[in-house]
Amino acid sequence: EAIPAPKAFCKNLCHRHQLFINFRDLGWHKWIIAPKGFMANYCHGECPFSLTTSLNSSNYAFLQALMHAVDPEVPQAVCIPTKLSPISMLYQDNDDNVILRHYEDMVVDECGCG
Amino acid sequence: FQFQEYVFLEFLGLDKVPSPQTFQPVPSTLKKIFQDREAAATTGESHDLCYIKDLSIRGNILRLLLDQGLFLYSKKLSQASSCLQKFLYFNLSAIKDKEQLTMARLDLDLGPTTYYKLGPELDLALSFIQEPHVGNQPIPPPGKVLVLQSVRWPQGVIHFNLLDVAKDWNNNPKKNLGLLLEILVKGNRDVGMNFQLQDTCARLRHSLRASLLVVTLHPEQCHSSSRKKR
Repeated sequence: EAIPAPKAFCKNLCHRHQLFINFRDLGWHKWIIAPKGFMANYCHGECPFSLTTSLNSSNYAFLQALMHAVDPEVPQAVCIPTKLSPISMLYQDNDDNVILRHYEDMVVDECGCG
Repeated sequence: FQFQEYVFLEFLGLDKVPSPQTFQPVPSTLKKIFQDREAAATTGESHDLCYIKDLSIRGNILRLLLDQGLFLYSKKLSQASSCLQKFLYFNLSAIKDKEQLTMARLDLDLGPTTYYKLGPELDLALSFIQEPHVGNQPIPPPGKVLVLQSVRWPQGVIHFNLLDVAKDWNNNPKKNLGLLLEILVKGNRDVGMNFQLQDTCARLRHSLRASLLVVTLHPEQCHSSSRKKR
């Protein structure tokens, strides 16, 4: 289910959109022991020049936004993950073996213009 | 909206949705590692996902493989004080080629630790099986002895490091014919002892659980730390 973004924030600007995939909705709870679901957050929104200095942006994004303002042919800076965290999954395979697997950079914690 | 299930499964290293009949109990080792990782992810504490602190080894995939071997009920047990004989077999086919084995620990759970029935001292022998054993053929003579160990009493969990054996089996799957576990009772055999022996062996046969904890490192998911610095 999509978790609504905080009201104060302009929705069209680059920010993290939270999305929780409940494994039960996919019928995967029958073989995934833990966790119960997966935070499939994603980054989306505009990176206008005026805000690249405040939208957790890279210097490159600031310059690209500046160039886009001068020449619209140059694409705008894009909204990308700037902080990611890992997840661990505990599940059972077809031979009833119990498997614990770690995956890096799976959950988006923060977004910014890059 | 058709969720690309097979893509996610492939990412998990699975070729189809598992359909387990029953949930296996999660061993405390895996449960603790999982909970520590969840807590660290929640607090945002960064740590090397490819180093397992509890086991002091590198790896990012832990598999608890269940023993698929059978008990042997031979009339002439190899020795008078033989308590039980069991084939141990672990299917390593789930390990993908790219994965590097960093741990293979055989866990023999002889049953709950109790203080009222310490039971007799045991000798425990693990040997290779040299030729496949089918159906009711006579038991092939055991091959090279891998482990010979005394056990104070038939209780608790005993660990054996089988990393070299598992690597050999993983590189040459045909060599993986499993192991023969034989448990002998030490000490003299007076009448009273005989009764206790049968009782101990029956209990052991009922409670024995064998599993192989296999840890592997997937190089594409575990960049060596030097590369990160670069």
